[in-house]
Amino acid sequence: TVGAVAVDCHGHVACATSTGGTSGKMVGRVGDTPLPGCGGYADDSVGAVSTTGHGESIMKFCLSHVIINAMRQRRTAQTATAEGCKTMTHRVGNTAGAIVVSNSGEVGISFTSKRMAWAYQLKDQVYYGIEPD
Amino acid sequence: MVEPLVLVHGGAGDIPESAVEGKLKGVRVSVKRGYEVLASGGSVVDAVQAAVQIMEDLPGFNAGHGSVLNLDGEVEMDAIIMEGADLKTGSVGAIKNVSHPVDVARLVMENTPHVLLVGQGAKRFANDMGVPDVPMEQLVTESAKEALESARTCKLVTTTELGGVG
Repeated sequence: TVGAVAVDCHGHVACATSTGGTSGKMVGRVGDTPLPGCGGYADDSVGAVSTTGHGESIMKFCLSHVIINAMRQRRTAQTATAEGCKTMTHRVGNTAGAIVVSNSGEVGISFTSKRMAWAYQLKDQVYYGIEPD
Repeated sequence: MVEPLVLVHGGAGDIPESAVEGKLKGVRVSVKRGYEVLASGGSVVDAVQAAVQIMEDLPGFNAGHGSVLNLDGEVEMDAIIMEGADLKTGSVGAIKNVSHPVDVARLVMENTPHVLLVGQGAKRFANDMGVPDVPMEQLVTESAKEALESARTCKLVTTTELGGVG
């Protein structure tokens, strides 16, 4: 799965997520990716999210919307992202990751899997990583 | 004023050490493209679409040309795009034979009253909107074939559990 979120100078946000799904899936299986609130969500009043991980678990937990709602309750983007992924893994099982940008440009990056590749660009600087913490 | 920013991911999972360098290179290329689009006057939707297109073209990522395979050995892809200003959303599920599912998702968002189109309907809509067919073989990689064989040996059909990676 791959995904992106962005914020512009006016605080407008957007998200996109795309995937081939999971290897050996049943024909016709659709995962979390195309479902708003699961594979992604964007709301200018809060921020934008793109998720990755175990699709069925993300669908049951509505991971993107959980993260957005936590930010609505004044959690920081990073705290909301980390809590969302950890709670999903605890409640539903399996692992997930998410990237988040708030409408003020705050960044959230977290995952409960072994690794997740991420990168962001702010001005001329590109930051990136793949290991936890 | 907010400082513009683009952030991307290349998938969570048990990424082997041998794939780390390729993933990191891919996400850096992707984010630079997305930021370039945003900095040159594109919208946030243009930016996220451009960033995702890059990774859909790279065989090291599970999307577009690097997608994993279903039990029939075929590529069926899902994608979403969403704009925060008015919650406009478009998405596709189980679409076959397109290079960039994210482009079709955007076409759904901008040209239909619907949010999600799936399967044959999604593909027919894409073709009607001028998206060309791509032969399945162009989307299938050797590593995807190997992953399917590995998944088949796990007898996934007889269990309700799926692999833990996205």
